[in-house]
Amino acid sequence: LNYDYDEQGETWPFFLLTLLLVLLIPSTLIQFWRIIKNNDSEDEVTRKYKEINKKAGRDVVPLEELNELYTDDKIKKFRKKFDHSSKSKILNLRNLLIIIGWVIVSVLVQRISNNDAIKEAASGMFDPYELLGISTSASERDIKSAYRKLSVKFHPDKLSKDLSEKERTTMEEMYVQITKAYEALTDEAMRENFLKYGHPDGPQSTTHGIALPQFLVEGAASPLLVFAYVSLLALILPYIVSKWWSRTQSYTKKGIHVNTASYFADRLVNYKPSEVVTTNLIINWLSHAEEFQIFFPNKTPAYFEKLLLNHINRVPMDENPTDVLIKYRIVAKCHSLLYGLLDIASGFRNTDIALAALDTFKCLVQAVPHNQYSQILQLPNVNKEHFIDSTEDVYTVGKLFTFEDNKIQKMLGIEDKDQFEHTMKVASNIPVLKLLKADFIVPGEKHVTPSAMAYISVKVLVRSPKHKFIPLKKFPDETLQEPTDFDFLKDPFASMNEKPLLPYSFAPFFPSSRRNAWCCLVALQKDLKILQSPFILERLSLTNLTKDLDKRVLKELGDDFDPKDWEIGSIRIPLAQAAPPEKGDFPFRIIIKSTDYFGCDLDFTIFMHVSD
Amino acid sequence: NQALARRYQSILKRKEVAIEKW
Amino acid sequence: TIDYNANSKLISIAKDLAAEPSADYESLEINVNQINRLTKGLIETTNPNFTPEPNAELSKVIKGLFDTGMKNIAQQKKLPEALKNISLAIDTSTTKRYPWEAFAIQLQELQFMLRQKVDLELVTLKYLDAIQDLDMLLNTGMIHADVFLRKTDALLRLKQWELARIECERGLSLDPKNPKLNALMLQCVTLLAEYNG
Repeated sequence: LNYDYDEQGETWPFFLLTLLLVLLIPSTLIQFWRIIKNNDSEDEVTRKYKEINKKAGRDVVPLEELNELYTDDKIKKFRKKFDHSSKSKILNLRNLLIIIGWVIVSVLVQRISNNDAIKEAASGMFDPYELLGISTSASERDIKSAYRKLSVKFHPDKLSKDLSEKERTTMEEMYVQITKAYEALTDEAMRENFLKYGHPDGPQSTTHGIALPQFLVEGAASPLLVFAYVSLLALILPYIVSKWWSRTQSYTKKGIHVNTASYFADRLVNYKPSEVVTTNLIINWLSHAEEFQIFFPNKTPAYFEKLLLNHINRVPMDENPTDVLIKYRIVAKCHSLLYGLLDIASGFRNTDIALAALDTFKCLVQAVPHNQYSQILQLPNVNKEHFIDSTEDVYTVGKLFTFEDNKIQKMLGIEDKDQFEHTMKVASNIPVLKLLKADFIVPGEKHVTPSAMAYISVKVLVRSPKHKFIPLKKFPDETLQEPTDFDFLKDPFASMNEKPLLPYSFAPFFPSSRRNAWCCLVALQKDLKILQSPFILERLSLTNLTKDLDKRVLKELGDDFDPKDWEIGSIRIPLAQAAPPEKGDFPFRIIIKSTDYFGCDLDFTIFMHVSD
Repeated sequence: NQALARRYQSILKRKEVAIEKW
Repeated sequence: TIDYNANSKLISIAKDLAAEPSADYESLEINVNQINRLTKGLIETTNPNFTPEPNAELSKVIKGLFDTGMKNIAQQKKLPEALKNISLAIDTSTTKRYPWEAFAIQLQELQFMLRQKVDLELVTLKYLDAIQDLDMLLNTGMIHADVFLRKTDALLRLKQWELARIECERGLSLDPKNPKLNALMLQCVTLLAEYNG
């Protein structure tokens, strides 16, 4: 009828302690795991380079360090503020909260152990093992012998005569307890009672109470507590839930705002065939993104468009530091916007827009406009005017590497030797894909049958623009076959997840550090329309880049060339639709475009031969 | 018919874009 | 937002809207122009039944221009004039014909004349113009190996190796045994290899 409040502070510390531990133990474990787990494991290309350099006694600056070297201080500051991956793993708010939590826990434990009332309550508990002075795993014989010994000591008849009244009573009580303890462990009925109620005599008195100290519930603090509860339930909770709900509703699956997505969709629905698709058009579309409007409500799309174009053309904006920060923010956001646009364009089956979106991606990542010079201008330290004016017919990094180093240095207009070395390092690490073989494969079948679920298997050779051209015939057919073991047939795409992640790109002008990715589009040659949403390739081994096969040094590919040294990359693109139900040959166009670098794309046609 | 005519008349503009691009 | 001129019976967009062009404004403009063209045609036409039959007089004019062009082709030195004649014929067809005439006939006429124009342009070294007209042909649904053959050729002349290769591949996917396309493909691949060092 009447609940007792926790006047002696017996129960509420336990309540609070339980609450805190429920929160602290999992979060502490998670944080520990986060700190300990691979601290941004060096990507394998860097590791390979370090290995090679150690063996050769060389000391070459790894690509990641170069990226750091060429990144502007302003961008580094921006990254510290916004980039989650660069936040310290040890010094952050979450760890601080956890530490505070554990401090409170220790205070509570202290308080509990110092609280006499709790101690009293605890000591009132019946522990037969303690009374008999034996361990909890003692056998029956041990129990009997302990009882015999103690009963001899405490039996009222055996007590010495010269004990005081008080001492005598204590001894007698002790004897009763010991007898009870012995019976609790041996006698069936009492043992049952002990197990059920914790005391051999049956259920003891129990109290029910509210684990809150009285001062909180009655008295001055009471209305405060009521107010706290009401505001939590009626105000804070609904507010949090509604905020979360509206956030979930306002963003599409790809992570862009629904208004942005509907703007892109609107542009695509009203897309006129007479409109030419250029990167400027895509930039114009991007500048209308709702995200930009949310970040900076008092700016117009025209302003954002100007900033984006300034970024691509590397227009110095030193006199407007706020504009520069805004520029970093919106350029960084373009990553998810472009992926969103790509997805929507694929949904509308518009190849031109999808390709333009990917080209724009490259332009934004490298801060280079899309023209014939893009491949060279993406390299660091290039003197733009000097290079464009020079008479050599060089537009690709591959062509650049056909010249001797001093000639290249002159062409690019780089005077400093170290800078030139850095440029060469970056240039030779741009991963170029060479197509070895591409096929439609139905797992477990020799060829594609009508209405079968096929996938596209693309065998590529990752090579550096510096490498000498390796003809296809150097790779025997067996090396280009798909595996036929059972695990592979069950899930052909699982093996792709075991490949290492693509390393961080060399993109000193992009506000956040990013990894390279290849976007695979599948279209029909008949009408040039995209068939399915793009497949993003994030894992591929780039160890071939560390191989030394300089085309200027090697006149011929000698007999000592071993194709086994070279890693053959497998790209498996799942197809969303089944093969056509009729027999015949269906040409497909596969486009594999990089999001970060110019000059490492693949674009080829393969036939799907459907036969019985 | 009108769409066809518009597409044909946009050729001049497309030519300008191509010149700039290439 | 729309003003109507009772004398000319044409509509136009209100001046204050014209100041801020936007995507919606463009659609509005296209609609207004379409309606005006229709109105003009309706006022001009003498045929009260609005049959989809192409106007015989106009057809004669267009054919005349076209035939002059063909005659000029026969005389090797008059190729630029031939091009002018055929261009004029096409312009007349697209601007002067009434919108309600049969689309299939207009399309066929256009495609036929465009093919001649493209060949003339290629011969007179107007490669960029040829590419634009070839793109037009592709947009109207004329997906034939011949079109890709000419487009590849024009792109190669303009040194757009990768674009040329893509068009050539598309042509070959339609007609894998085409000898000219195969020859061009070899050319593309060789030039690309040189381009990429």
